[in-house]
Amino acid sequence: SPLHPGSLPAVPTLPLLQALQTRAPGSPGWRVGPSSGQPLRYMLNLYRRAADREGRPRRGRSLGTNTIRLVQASSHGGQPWAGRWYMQPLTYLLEGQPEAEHLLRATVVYLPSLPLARGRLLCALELVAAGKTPGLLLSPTARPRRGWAEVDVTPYLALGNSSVRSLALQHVCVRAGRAGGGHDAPVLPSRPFLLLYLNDTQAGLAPPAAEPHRHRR
Amino acid sequence: DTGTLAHDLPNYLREQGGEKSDCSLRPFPVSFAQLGWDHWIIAPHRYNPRYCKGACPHLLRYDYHAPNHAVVQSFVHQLVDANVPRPSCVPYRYSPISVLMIERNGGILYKEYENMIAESCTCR
Repeated sequence: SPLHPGSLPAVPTLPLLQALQTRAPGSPGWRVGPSSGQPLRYMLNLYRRAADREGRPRRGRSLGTNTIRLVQASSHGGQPWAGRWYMQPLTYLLEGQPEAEHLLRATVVYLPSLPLARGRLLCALELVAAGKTPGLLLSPTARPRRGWAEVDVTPYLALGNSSVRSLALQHVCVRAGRAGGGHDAPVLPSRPFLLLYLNDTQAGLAPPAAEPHRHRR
Repeated sequence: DTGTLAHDLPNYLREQGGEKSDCSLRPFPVSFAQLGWDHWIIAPHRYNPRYCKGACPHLLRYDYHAPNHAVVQSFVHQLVDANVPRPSCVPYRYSPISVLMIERNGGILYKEYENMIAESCTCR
């Protein structure tokens, strides 16, 4: 093996390593606690469909874009359960997106139906009213019998030239099925996550030329 | 003189000790686990950029896709002035690589980086 962590040069020479090092843990702004669970599994499945073991994109299986970012929601507010209803406000922060990444499509992925010990939990997403945009129930672009559903939120993120800083949704579920005699253990439905399909116009590695463009004398 | 070059090609190959010394693709596997980055670079586990190394033959074979200039430079080196170096063995085609990584804010990013794996070599 040509490289050992112990013998790493201060600045890796391989272009990919240089670029990745700027994103490495320990670099400024890194928050502890990498993603895990369903979002990670979702992206891993997406990756395996799109690329082989060596990381080469599969021919004919292109995702139609060179960048897909999964954004996790931050939740706020008190107890989401009220009787049979579950209502969780969610906010997706969109600040700090690199300028070279242009939004092509945005979807929110969630589970419309979860099995319970007795009955099912049926879920939907609502767009929270903000400014001139009224609140409304978002309907999925496709209705899978099982598994993930996607709602298209592109129109609410690509508002003309102004950059939207966050997206506020409400995750609403209701316990459906026979009311049991005993008390069902509280269920926490998996939190919907936002997928941003972006076109990175600088899909290379070298950072933008630091020097201003000099004209030939 | 070019005529004589064509005649001595078999000898030239034999003298160079067979194919491996010719300009060709070489592996250079890097494991993100070795770099201690595998807890945030989720996939792939290995990255093999490969590289080109070897001597550019006097007669540039058609499969090198060498530009005409490289043919001329090879002749100049051979017949006119040896100070002019022979063409260099460099990558010709590349392929992208897809990387899945965890971002600082806990998001997960799929990104394709262009021209990251050398697929073939040329002399130029």
